[in-house]
Amino acid sequence: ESHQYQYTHTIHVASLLPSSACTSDAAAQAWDKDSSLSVVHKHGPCSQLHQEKASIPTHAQILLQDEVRVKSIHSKLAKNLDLNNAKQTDAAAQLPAKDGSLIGSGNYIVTVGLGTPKKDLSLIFDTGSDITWTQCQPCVRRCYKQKDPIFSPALSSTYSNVSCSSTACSSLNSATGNSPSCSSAACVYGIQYGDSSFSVGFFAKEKLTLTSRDVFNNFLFGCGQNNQGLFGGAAGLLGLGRNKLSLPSQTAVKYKKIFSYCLPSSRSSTGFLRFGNGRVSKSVNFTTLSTIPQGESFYGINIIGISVGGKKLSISASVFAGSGAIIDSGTVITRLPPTAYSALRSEFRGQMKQYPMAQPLSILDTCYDFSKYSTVTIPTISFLFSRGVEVPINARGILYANGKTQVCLAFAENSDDSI
Amino acid sequence: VAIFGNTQQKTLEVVYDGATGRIGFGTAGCT
Repeated sequence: ESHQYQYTHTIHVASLLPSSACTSDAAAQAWDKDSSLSVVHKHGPCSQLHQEKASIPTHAQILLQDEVRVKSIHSKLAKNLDLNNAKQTDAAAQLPAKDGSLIGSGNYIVTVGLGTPKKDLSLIFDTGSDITWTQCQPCVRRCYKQKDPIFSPALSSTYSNVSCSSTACSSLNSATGNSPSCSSAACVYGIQYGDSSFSVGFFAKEKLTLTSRDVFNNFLFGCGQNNQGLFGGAAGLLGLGRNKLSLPSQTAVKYKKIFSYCLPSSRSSTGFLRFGNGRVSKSVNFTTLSTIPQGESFYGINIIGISVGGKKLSISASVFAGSGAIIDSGTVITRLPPTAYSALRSEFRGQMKQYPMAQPLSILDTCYDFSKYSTVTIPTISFLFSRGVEVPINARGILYANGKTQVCLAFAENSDDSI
Repeated sequence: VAIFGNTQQKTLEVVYDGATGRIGFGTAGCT
């Protein structure tokens, strides 16, 4: 990849396509020393969950599942807004019954240790949800197929159930969107996702080992006895949201609610998830973290503007301010207010008019046929956040490739500016 | 809400600082 005047990227088309070999990024290796975990794409060759090609979802399926996740985020916010206003409308009644948090398809995986002796589990890491859970033996009702052995509390000397009368149990309401229940004095959690995936089981305490130097006793997690859904072979989910039951909150004494990650440039490379404030690079620029009133578990960000090929788009500040925005590790494609997306698409298409267009791919409506090119030049895209922070998007974050003949602008629009 | 998704976060170093209410972005974070 090369840059011309910082207004374009010139990239090899082949580099947009998946590789079958795992190439670890140098900085992602051997980070056990500094509270870091390796991050891999669930369906890529670096993942232990790597599946047979036939069972990996297609890009169209991934984008469809991404749309389900986004709808769930929106309906959760809408539901909470409705509750805050103490109004029950017909529209609210049509929302999914329990959409506390959300699973998508473009998920990244980290491996953590649970129990004594420690058992390694590959969990989906998710800044858009709060509680951490894994499938547990004896899977009283049902467990889906996972790659790691299913965690067995009976074989751990540090496992204990949480009682129904505990504060932790009552906190489940805000973390999952569901009231906990009780079974023989043991607290029972339930979490349901926007695509009807769910996990139900005992809320429990256990020793959590992130790295050899980062071990937490009495970590609260869900020990799932009835689990179904599109978890793709992962053993469960690592909740990195802002609720007090999330991992950052439970480890706040040590890490001060600070964590960072880097998502790899492709499915065939690795990134990291790091806890605490060590080794944050000097190139990091900070903007304000905001709170969405209807969804306090989400990490709110303030988008101010977008530039394409060095040209700042003419979008009224009220367009972004009116809807608000969040950052989410589990949503694949950035969603923008229609007014903003329309301006982005128009400018991008204008600067890409030398290339033949291709059929839309699901929610992606600006696609190109690069089959006759070995390299292409595309405009840079930058996001502007509050406090003057400008974030250039990597070339592989601008395009989403479904083969050389269908390479698409990797942004989509919400249905309404007010969302 | 608008949602800043994971495709656009690729290779960025994203730093969540829940203590001081900041979020940071660094380029070329994986290298």
